[in-house]
Amino acid sequence: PGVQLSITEFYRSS
Amino acid sequence: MFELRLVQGSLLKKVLESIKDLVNDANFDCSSTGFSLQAMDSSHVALVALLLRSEGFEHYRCDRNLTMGMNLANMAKMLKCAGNDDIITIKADDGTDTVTFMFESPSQDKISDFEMKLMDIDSEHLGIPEAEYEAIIRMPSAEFARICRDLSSIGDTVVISVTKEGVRFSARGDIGAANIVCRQNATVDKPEDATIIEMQEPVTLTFALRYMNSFTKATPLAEQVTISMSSDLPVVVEYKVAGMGYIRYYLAPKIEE
Repeated sequence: PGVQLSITEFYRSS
Repeated sequence: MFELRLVQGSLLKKVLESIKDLVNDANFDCSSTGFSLQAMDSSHVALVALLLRSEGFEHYRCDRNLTMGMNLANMAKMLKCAGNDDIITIKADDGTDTVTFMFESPSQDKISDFEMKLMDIDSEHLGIPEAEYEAIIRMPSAEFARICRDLSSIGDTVVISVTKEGVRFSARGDIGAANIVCRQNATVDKPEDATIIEMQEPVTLTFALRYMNSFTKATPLAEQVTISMSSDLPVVVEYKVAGMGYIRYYLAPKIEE
């Protein structure tokens, strides 16, 4: 259940 | 050239075992700071960050910054050939596309070297800002592994909820539901057995157990695990590597549809 978020939604490319 | 020597070679074996199931190929960054890696799993849900500081090695030489792309399954295969008591040396010369792993038995009567091809890996490096977390849980790593394993027989996701009462791990599935509550317990004989909960705000987040279980492959590295949580942020699950650095796993939460 629920939607899996992606890690790239939280942290920017450096 | 780049060269590092680690007398406690078993640490490197354990490090590889803790990341190889999560990540297929990764770039190791070698600099004067140390030997590090940042990589995401193939679905970009989890990220692993490893740092082994240069001071932690018996010998560490890095003439200039170097990135070594390696297939972690192949690297793990090579490190499995090192004995648990072996001293491990990793060497790479400038301008070559190979890395050499050298294993020395403690009595120096057996010396092996394994050469592995490096790869060009196009990987995205993410900037992870320092964050103040609403709740930080420190607990025995074996206990956390046990909880993740037990809950995965009930459901696919775990709800981790930190309140004044303690930390609650919950799972729900076709056969039923499970709740495991761990309370703060600082009055133990050995500090590694303690459970410490620092809470600024109550926080509840949901995570896929498949990833949590993969993170617990790092359990042999450290007696304690640190779980840092804030609403609307990935959880950070951290294992220290014997005074040399850390493995941190970041996992994006699941949200209600």
